[in-house]
Amino acid sequence: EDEDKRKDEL
Amino acid sequence: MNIFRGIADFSHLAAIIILLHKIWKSRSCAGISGKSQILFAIVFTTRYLDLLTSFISLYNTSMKVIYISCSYATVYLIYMKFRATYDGNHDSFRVEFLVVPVGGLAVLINHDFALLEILWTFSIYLESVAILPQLFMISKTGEAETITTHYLFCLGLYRALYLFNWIWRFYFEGFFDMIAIVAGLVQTVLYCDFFYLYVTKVLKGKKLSLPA
Repeated sequence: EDEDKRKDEL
Repeated sequence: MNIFRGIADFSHLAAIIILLHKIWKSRSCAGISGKSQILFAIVFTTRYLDLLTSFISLYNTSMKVIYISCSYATVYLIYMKFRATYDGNHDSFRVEFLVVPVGGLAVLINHDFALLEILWTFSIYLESVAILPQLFMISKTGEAETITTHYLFCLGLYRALYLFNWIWRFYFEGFFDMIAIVAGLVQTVLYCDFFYLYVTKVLKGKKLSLPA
């Protein structure tokens, strides 16, 4: 889940 | 998405477009470090490989595609179309001194020892120092065109605003990413000297020139 949050950023 | 993140992304976009527009309008890339632009193209390429593996949102995908395309267009203009105006003699920063240590660090300190993760980490570390050839070039020539300083200001502002975004996300979402935060701090600190010159000189209508 944290990985998704991270990859959401540019 | 919080307000800091939103403004940061558009500040980043503004920086990229200001640079492209400047080169296109003046038909010249004088004063621009092609090496920094190549590093940014590498940064976007290695970070956004997840475009191929996962879909997050239309906004996320569009911005990633725009950033990548614009960075390659900039490199193309500098090294192909307006190559004659490229000031290679002053763009003498040794990029291997950045890429090699950053690559080593990405292999050593990452979230997961997997190819895509290492490349993502590499892009975060590399982005934090990718502007150095450009700053080195300005320190070498002792001056920068005002439009170039606007580009640098927007680019620096983007990462500074991401720091506020990360504080926000830590408080309201309990989320933080140490790799991005440390690299983002380094990146922002590198711009501090420039921010000072921008506020004290450029915003007062003077050209940015450094004492000899």
